[in-house]
Amino acid sequence: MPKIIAVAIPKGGVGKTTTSVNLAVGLAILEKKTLLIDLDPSGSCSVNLNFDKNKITGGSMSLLSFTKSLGQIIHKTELDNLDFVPSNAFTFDDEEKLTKITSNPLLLRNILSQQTINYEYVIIDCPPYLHGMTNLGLTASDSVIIPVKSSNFSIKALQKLLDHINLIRKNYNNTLTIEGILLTMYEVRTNASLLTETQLLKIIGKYLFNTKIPKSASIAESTFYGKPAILYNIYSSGAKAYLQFTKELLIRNKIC
Amino acid sequence: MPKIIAVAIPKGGVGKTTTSVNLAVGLAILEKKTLLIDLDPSGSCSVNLNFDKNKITGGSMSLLSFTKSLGQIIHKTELDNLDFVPSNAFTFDDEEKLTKITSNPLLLRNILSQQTINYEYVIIDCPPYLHGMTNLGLTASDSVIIPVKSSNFSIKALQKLLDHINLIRKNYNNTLTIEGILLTMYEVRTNASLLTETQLLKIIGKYLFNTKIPKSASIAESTFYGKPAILYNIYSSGAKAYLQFTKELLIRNKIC
Ligand SMILES: Nc1ncnc2c1ncn2[C@@H]1O[C@H](COP(=O)(O)OP(=O)(O)OP(=O)(O)O)[C@@H](O)[C@H]1O
Ligand SMILES: Nc1ncnc2c1ncn2[C@@H]1O[C@H](COP(=O)(O)OP(=O)(O)OP(=O)(O)O)[C@@H](O)[C@H]1O
Ligand SMILES: [Mg+2]
Ligand SMILES: [Mg+2]
Repeated sequence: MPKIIAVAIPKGGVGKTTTSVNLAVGLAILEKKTLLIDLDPSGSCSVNLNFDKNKITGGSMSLLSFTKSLGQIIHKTELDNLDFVPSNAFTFDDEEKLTKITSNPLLLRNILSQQTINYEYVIIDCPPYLHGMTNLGLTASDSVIIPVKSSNFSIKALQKLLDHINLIRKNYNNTLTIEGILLTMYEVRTNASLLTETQLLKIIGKYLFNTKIPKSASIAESTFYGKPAILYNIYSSGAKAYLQFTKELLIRNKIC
Repeated sequence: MPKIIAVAIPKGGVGKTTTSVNLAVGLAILEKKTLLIDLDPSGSCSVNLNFDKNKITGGSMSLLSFTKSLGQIIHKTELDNLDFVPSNAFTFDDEEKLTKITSNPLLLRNILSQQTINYEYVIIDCPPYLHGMTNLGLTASDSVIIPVKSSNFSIKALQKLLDHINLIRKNYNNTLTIEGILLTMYEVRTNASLLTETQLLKIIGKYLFNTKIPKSASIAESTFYGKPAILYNIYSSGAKAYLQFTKELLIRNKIC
């Protein structure tokens, strides 16, 4: 059975997609067979992996509406150890349909549990809100990675997420744990970073990953070239940090 | 009748809330009676304006579920010319209820049109997705400000939004116009900025505001002190730019 890890927080633009894609690529490079699933209708994972609409034969929406099986929506990537399930909610109507399809929080968990999944890791990118797809993603996962960009907005969103994780544990999935909190777009010595870290240490200190992902210009640039940072420029500070983060995650998982 | 301006794009973390709050404050400082409405369940406007939950007696969710009138949910701020309707969707259940309440796109437009609104400007902060509250916000507005942070993710989200604006014009609100596109967290001479501007000039050049909001450390810092950038540190580059942006918006609106 694979380890299923959601990447989620109900705050926009904190690096959920960047973390999901670069972690999935990092795991594949370190010889772990990995599946990346994009539950976000905005479909940013596809942009980062250069999957145009015409390359997509089906996706997470097809899976949840039972129009295709998991096998039919798994797309190969340029890496042997990385497969990809894109989002195929392309229009406003699709987004509205999803709000209805996702009324059963156990839907994805049940679908995945009925499939034989030959991966060691499944990484799930979630949208920036709790209802719908994030709720399904968390309910289907073994653990959750919580990216945090330095700001009080992220702190408030984290508290809302922690409350919701407890709700999911109580009602649907009592094995859901916190994989860790990852500081992203981190800039040393700014007041916002110091204030954020102080708050995090107070609320949930033991879950902070040692690796911090620095703010790195090549990450935003890589979105224009259809390559995740690790493949776009391995020498950049962002790419190195994501590779280090992947190794830290693997070490943590070996120990447990 | 006030001018109603939504601030929206289905991409997270690009500065929608920062723009909504600082524009509303800028307008108030320039003697324009302004109402700020937060339609985002994450409630970041309240964090930026130091409105704790215990200060909130009702909000956008009460208005849309007809449990309170507009008059009952308008909160005074420390500025004479600025009033505030916070978000009062605090829990996961509230978020789920909203997905049902917001199935009628004309709901907010109809509610606002039946009220006598003694403001010159109404600014509406929207969440980072098209369905639900953003759909209602756009349908209720005269125009929309589209913040863009330099990245290909924003460009794809912009295209999705432009398609949706056309849909709203055709079916619900044929007066909806584009107020303009605002570059936010802008860093000169990075490749991502150059690539973003090139794309924008191709797709929608004439709508770009002259003012660009620079990346400014004091903006993220201000979220911890319950003050929008303009009030937190008027000498910072971010605050000056938002004040300049407000003036540019007013000049554009005088001419039309
Ligand atoms: N370490 C970094 N340094 C610089 N830019 C970054 C970094 N991480 C992410 N970015 C950029 O910041 C933006 C936000 O990141 P991303 O889209 O991954 O966040 P998200 O949480 O997935 O957003 P959403 O809530 O919209 O899904 C993107 O344009 C991305 O390229
Ligand atoms: N010009 C700027 N310079 C530096 N930081 C900024 C700037 N504008 C916004 N920020 C910070 O970036 C983060 C994202 O901004 P904001 O929350 O306003 O975006 P948003 O589009 O409203 O996000 P969401 O999609 O979650 O609603 C916030 O922490 C904010 O403080
Ligand atoms: Mg994302
Ligand atoms: Mg916001």
